[in-house]
Amino acid sequence: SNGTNVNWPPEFCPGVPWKGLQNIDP
Amino acid sequence: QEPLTASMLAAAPLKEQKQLLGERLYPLIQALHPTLAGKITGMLLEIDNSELLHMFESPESLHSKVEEAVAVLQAHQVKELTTK
Repeated sequence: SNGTNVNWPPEFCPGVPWKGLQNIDP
Repeated sequence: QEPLTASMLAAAPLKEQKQLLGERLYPLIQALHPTLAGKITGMLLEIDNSELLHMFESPESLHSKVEEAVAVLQAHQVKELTTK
């Protein structure tokens, strides 16, 4: 929301731990 | 494969919940968009789990969210290109 982010979206790969958790507010 | 339920997810830590959901979502999305499946899945995993579970039960809902994600992704990519 504050401009472009080259690391977004956090890509999901089967069998690989997803790295997008840091974007989620628990 | 057993269908994923809210109680199954609740028993796992958040990281595992997202992983379980992603492993189930990815093949469904790959069938629709093979090249963007990873990014679309990553985008959808940011959605609330209850909504993701609903998408497994409703293909229409899943397709709608996937198309929405594709549009956002394409807009994001255009923005990245223009800012470079």
